[in-house]
Amino acid sequence: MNIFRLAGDMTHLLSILVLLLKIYATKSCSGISRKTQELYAIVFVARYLDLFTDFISVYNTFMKVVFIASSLAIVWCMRFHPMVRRSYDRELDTFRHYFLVGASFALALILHEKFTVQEIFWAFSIYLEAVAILPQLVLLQRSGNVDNLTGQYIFFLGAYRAFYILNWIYRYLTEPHFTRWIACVSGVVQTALYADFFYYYFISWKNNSKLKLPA
Amino acid sequence: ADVIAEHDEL
Repeated sequence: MNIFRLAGDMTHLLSILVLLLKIYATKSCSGISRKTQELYAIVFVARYLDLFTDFISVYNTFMKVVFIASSLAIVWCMRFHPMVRRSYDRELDTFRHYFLVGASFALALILHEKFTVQEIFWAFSIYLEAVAILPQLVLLQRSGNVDNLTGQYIFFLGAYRAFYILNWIYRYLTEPHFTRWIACVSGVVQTALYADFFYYYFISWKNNSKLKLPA
Repeated sequence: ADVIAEHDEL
């Protein structure tokens, strides 16, 4: 564990807390893509199949349980909470996310570290996480306006990815045999998807104005 | 030396 990895995990956790806070405090999920949230729930469940077979650390197990539970809770709220579900921007959230699931799984069948059920689901989760933000970015682009908490949610999610890249650079330089092509290449692709959002987030922060995305 | 688990990241 290095400082970049810890910062990455903490900003990831913070992003989920911001999202839960938004949903809880405003009883609204407007501006949030349910499809992206469903993809994250699939990502965590598929990746943490090793929860019962490999023990790494108490921290690791705790975080895995938090990520699975929070992502399922968010999806549950958006689907079934009587007030929250009414604020869902259904007509804006039309990205065909099943394509992403299918494509990620197909890629995992081709590119994986070992041909075992766990390893294929692990690779699948890495590929799916890389593109899971797309429905969310498309929704924001369509609605144009981004409320503060939604903007901060995506900002922290992007920060988490940026810290993970620094973590890999650090590990590459300090660990003798650190090569993880699948995770690193997917991670760079995932972070690149946030570049546009970060640009507009930075502009609005600099001008102290509300975050707006161009149509 | 530390044994590094294969998927030790989240």
